Amino acid sequence: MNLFRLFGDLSHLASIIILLQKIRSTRSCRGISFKTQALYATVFITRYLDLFYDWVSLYNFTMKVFFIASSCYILYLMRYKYRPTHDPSIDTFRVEYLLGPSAVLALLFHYRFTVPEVFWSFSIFLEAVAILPQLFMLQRTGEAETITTHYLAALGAYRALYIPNWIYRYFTEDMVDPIAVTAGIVQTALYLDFFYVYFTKVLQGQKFELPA
Amino acid sequence: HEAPPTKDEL
Repeated sequence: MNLFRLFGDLSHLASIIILLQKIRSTRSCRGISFKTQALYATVFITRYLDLFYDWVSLYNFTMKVFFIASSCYILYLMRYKYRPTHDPSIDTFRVEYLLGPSAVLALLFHYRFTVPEVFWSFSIFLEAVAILPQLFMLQRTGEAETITTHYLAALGAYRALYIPNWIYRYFTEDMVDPIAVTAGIVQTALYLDFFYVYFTKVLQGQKFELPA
Repeated sequence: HEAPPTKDEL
């Protein structure tokens, strides 16, 4: 464990808490892509299959359980409790275009050809692109509530912090995970546009609005 | 293939 990794994970935790807070305080899931949230639940469930047979640490176990539970809870909130506040007509990204290629890539690139390892690879590739329905929705509406942009910023920071973590681990532990690193760099790159607007507008106290 | 890296990351 190094500080980049720790702050990355804490940022991930913070993003989920901000999202829950957004839903609770506005009593609405407006502006949140159900598809992205469903993809994240898929990512956590397919990645953490080892929860049942592999013990890493209490930290690792607790975080995994939290990510699975919170992502399922968010789906419940969106699908049932706040259902009327979700507008499917603007959440139109075709998730088949993400699920299909992730499955193909997982069959091509994995560390072992076993069910958990292929699912693990699948989850890594899927996580890299799971934010796209959300970003697509943002692009379509052209604006976002400030709290939603904080959620996205915390999520992006989590991914960005994993990169120095890998560099650090490469030098201190001689550890390289080419699948996670490649997918992680792609995933972080997807946030660059968002980060640009976040830093130049939201953090200057303006509303998140994309140029027409 | 080499052995998979330890899955200690989230």
